[in-house]
Amino acid sequence: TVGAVARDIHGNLAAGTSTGGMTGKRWDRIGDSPIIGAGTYADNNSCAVSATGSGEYFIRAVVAKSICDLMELAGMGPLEAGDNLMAEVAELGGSGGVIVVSKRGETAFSFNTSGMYRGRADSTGLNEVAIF
Amino acid sequence: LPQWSIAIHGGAGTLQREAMTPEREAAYSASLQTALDAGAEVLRTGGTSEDAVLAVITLLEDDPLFNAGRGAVLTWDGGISHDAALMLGQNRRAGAIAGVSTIRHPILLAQAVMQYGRHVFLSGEGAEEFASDTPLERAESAWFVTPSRQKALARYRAHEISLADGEHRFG
Repeated sequence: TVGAVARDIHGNLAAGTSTGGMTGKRWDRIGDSPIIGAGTYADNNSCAVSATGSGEYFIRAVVAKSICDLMELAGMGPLEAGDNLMAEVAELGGSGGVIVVSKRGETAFSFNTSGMYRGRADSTGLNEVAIF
Repeated sequence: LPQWSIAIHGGAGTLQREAMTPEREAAYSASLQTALDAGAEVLRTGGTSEDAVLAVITLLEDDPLFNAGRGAVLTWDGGISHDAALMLGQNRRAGAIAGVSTIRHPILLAQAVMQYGRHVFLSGEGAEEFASDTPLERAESAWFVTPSRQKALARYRAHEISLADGEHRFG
């Protein structure tokens, strides 16, 4: 899976996710990536999210929309909201991670497994890629 | 606070951290940096968040290191089945596709579904038929399938078949 979330200079958010699914999948299985609200979501009132991981659990936890809800309704920051949903995914038995950009332009990674490929940049000069 | 910002991911790690050699890590890091730079350049020059996201994902879809587009994992039958979604925060317009196998850049088909506006999520043969009414580039299986993914599928199938022969059974 690959994904990106962004905030432009006009304050507009966008999220995208693309994937081949999981090795050896059968029965036209579809994971969370193309499901709006589970693997991908964007709302200028809160945040934009792209997820990767064991999709069945991200669907059950409605991860992407729930992160946005925690930010908009509970006032959480992107990392706290992401960590909350990733804890829920782990509790259900799943693993993976999310990238989040808030309406204010803050970026966050939250994940609960190793081998996560990540990068972020912003207008203040932040520019980093890492394999966690 | 930043005027613009972008974050990207290249998946949950099909290669475990302990198996990552310095050469592999350099290759993954270089690909991620190239994609990040492309998205950042769009935003730095006043482009939209939508265009930045597409700039990143289309590059990663062409990169066989990652599980999307070219080099994506294979289905049980050795086929291709790509899924993608795009959503805009400004108006919550969204497009998604699933189970397509001939679209070079699945994220652009998701964008086309979003732009069409009547539906949000198309799948399988219907999504392929919808794509035929767009100028989007198509590709043969030979473009998408890589030797490393074929080997991974062979290992997976051997493992699953051995499980099915034992106490585990597919239901």
